[in-house]
Amino acid sequence: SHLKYLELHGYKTFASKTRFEFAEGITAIVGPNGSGKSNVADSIRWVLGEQAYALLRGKKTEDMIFSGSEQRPRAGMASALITFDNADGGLPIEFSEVSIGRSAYRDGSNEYFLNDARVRLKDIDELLGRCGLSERTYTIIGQGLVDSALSLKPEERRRLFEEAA
Amino acid sequence: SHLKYLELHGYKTFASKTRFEFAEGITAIVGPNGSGKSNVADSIRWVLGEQAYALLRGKKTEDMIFSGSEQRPRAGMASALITFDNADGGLPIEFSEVSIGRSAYRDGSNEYFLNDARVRLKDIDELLGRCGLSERTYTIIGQGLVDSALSLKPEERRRLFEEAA
Amino acid sequence: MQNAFQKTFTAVAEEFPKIFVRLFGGGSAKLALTDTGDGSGEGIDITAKLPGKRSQGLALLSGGERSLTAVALIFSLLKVSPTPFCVLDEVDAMLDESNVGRFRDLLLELSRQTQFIIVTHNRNTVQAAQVIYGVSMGSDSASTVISLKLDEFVAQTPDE
Amino acid sequence: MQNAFQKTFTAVAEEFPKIFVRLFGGGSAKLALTDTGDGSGEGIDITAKLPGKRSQGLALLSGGERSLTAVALIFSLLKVSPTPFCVLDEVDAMLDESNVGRFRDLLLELSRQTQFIIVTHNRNTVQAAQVIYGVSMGSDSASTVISLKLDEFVAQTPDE
Ligand SMILES: Nc1ncnc2c1ncn2[C@@H]1O[C@H](COP(=O)(O)OP(=O)(O)OP(=O)(O)O)[C@@H](O)[C@H]1O
Ligand SMILES: Nc1ncnc2c1ncn2[C@@H]1O[C@H](COP(=O)(O)OP(=O)(O)OP(=O)(O)O)[C@@H](O)[C@H]1O
Ligand SMILES: [Mg+2]
Ligand SMILES: [Mg+2]
Repeated sequence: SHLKYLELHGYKTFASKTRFEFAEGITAIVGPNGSGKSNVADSIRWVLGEQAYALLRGKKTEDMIFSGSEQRPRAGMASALITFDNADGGLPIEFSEVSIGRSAYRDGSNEYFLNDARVRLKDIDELLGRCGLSERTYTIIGQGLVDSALSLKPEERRRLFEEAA
Repeated sequence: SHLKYLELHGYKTFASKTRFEFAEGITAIVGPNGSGKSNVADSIRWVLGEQAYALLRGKKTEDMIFSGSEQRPRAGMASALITFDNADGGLPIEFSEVSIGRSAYRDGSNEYFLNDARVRLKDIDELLGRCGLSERTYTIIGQGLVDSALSLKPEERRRLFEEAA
Repeated sequence: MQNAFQKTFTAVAEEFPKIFVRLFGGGSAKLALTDTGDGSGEGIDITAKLPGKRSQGLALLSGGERSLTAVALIFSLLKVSPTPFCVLDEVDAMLDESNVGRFRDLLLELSRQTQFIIVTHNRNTVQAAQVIYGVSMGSDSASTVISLKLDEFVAQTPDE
Repeated sequence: MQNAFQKTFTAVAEEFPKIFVRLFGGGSAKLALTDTGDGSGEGIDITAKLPGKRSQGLALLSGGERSLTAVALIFSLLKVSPTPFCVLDEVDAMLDESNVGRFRDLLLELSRQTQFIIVTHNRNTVQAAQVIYGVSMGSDSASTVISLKLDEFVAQTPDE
């Protein structure tokens, strides 16, 4: 299975509804400094249930929601929806397409969705755990963090391998 | 005043005697990964008396000395000599050219030189202190460390300003 | 648990030297289990021998050599235990031309089994992509995204 | 001591917004003294407002925006209290083309008062140099250095 679409609306700099359709092979994201490239990477980590805001370059839920500018009012919520093509059954769930969603509001509340049904975070974690996506240490490498896998102490590196096991 | 020459011999990858003659304005150092560019930056920090090996990407004196390869035996010592043009009297010393040297041996001993005379490290520190070069936090920015000035805590940033005072 | 860990470690330790040599165009590398002494089980040591040089610890590697060694580890983990996708954000920033070329070639090869989403400023890397998204910042501080064809991207980027 | 610190802080706080605007082509920035509360004297807070955006703390800046803001701080310190030279090792690695251009222009200007030694992979930056040294690794694992003219450098580097 692989990623098919990512839809963002109100997530960080993606104030307008934005849709990415990914290649089965390699999709490149390019653009000037500060345009929002790393925000896309953050959104993938976020929609998969990430709770550690330090890994999302923020401190709290509100940092995920478009904060507005002189020309555009701030958003009331942030939402992301990621859709996997599961025709090959790689994800342990009997749908040929699996979509995971997350919405967050300025009061700090978060909602999670699995194929349009509202679920708990636990359900998302459980599903991702079964397909090697719960830890995400070597599946999402943030900017400037590529050699952090090397700077880990030997016992910390062990965790990488346990995750892959 | 400004830098005129840097001569390296046996320092890290500079096994052969190597001499740089710097422009008064901008000198660029280019080359492939692992060729020795950052070693040049380390050598400047080292020759000015740096004692913190972590800032020199090593752990001890021996890490500064060319460690050899299949084709070339290791060096017995590392030495560097940096020459300032002091015609404008910017450095508080009455020579028109000031050179600072350092040599290190495999037994861990280090020697320091000022205009060819052997001196103590204290003498080098004292001279550099008088011309704003003793701390070197914002005069030598190591690779990947450019934004560390931003990641400092507010009270650590104060040190930068005290150094500049 | 130990069994699964042991199995994975052995498989990655086999893959890592091969991928390292492909990325560096030579040299050799090794993963080894070390006893951390604090009972938390073994840690993992990495030693790398760059083409023509002596074997050395990680501390002496240059910026670009560190990035490439880290990529070799990540690619080995992906090869042994593939995940549906992998996101790489400017992992090629410190690489010189020839290392970027080898990185791109290996990325292309691995993309047959793992999907990659890669953020990069490097034209050589973009050329390996089937789909390119150009992100830009509007005057309203919101991102806009357009899908680019490779020739459009090349035309947009002045000679570096 | 406090007097010297205060004087320097005030001078750098005046310079920093000017240099920031030159590097970013707009926006604004500010340094402020904060009370750290632990009696060690004041700390220094940095706020940056990027062109067209709201003012924000450093945490939300992108990789390139952080590098450029850090360079603005370093250049301000150099302007206020110049040192004989300054070494910059790949500070431009995360910058896009237009930011590299503005960085290079400011480097050229400051090089009238401060000497710079800059390690870079970026052709735009190299074009500002009067002297270029090419370093390469020999088969004996020792570095060799040659002095290059700008046209030799450009010919050597394939289109990125
Ligand atoms: N909640 C938010 N609302 C609005 N803007 C935000 C929010 N969070 C972050 N930003 C903005 O996002 C920008 C950073 O975007 P991002 O890190 O994705 O840039 P980038 O394209 O990766 O750039 P670079 O090439 O420099 O790494 C910052 O300028 C910041 O102001
Ligand atoms: N004492 C030593 N003896 C021999 N070689 C050494 C010594 N110390 C470091 N090295 C070698 O120096 C190399 C690193 O050089 P350096 O960090 O200067 O590279 P660089 O040109 O800055 O590369 P990059 O573009 O990747 O940053 C390593 O390959 C390491 O093996
Ligand atoms: Mg980024
Ligand atoms: Mg380097």
